[in-house]
Amino acid sequence: MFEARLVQGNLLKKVVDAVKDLVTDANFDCSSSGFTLQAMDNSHVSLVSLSLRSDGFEHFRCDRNMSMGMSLGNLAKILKCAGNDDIVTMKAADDGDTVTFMFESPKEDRVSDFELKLMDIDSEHLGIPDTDYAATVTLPAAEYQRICRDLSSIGDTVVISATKDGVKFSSSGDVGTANITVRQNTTADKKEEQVSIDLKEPVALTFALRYLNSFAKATPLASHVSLSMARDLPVMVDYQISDMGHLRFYLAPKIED
Amino acid sequence: ADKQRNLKDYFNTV
Repeated sequence: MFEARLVQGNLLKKVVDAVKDLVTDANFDCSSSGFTLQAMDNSHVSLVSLSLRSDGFEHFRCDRNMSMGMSLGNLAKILKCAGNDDIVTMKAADDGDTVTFMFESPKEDRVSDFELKLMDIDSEHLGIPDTDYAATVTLPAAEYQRICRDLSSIGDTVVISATKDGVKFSSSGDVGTANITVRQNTTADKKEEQVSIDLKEPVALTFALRYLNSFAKATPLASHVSLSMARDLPVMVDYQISDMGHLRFYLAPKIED
Repeated sequence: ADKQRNLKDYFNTV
């Protein structure tokens, strides 16, 4: 039996809304340590990795490791029926072919349950090696979303260049060229405006903006996002989900032929 | 032009 009760139920809605356009169907893996998902987009250019630790749930029970294949579009439709402040409980029998979502209003005066059919999804699991990144930039998630959106109106690729002076996002296209530089400001009076750059050595990488834009759908999940880069390696775009875990995206670079 | 790489050039299937 798998049963997990999440008091901040809208977190699940935000997670699914963040990934459903990148990945259509995926396996959610449940074990005693938590609730995870790893999936690549169809072109195998980007990967999403969700990890919600069991201790972040009000109640978490997983008698036997299980993998639940779901259509993320259908899951999003079900989660749309949850109230923003509802408590969400997921339940699935060990050898069942459905998963039930129960939504309870805070005053417990409204309880609903939705049953979703599970799917058989054969997804390959990738090993993500620990990487010694040359640069890790942490900036407000809304700032990152705005940079991706603004540059998308200029071109379809972005060069992200991290130096000790700051991190520069450059794009060019038929319209023209754009450079957005964000400088470190760990002294910003408001924590949510702080930008920090952990630089071991300067690094510059080129990426397709449409994926970076898609990752920014995770903005509601966290105040900040971290971009970790190393030469000729995929970038890791990391949203920390407070007290629960993380939603991470990886994107392969575009490299001179 | 820069060629879009594939994640499987970097991460192995486990």
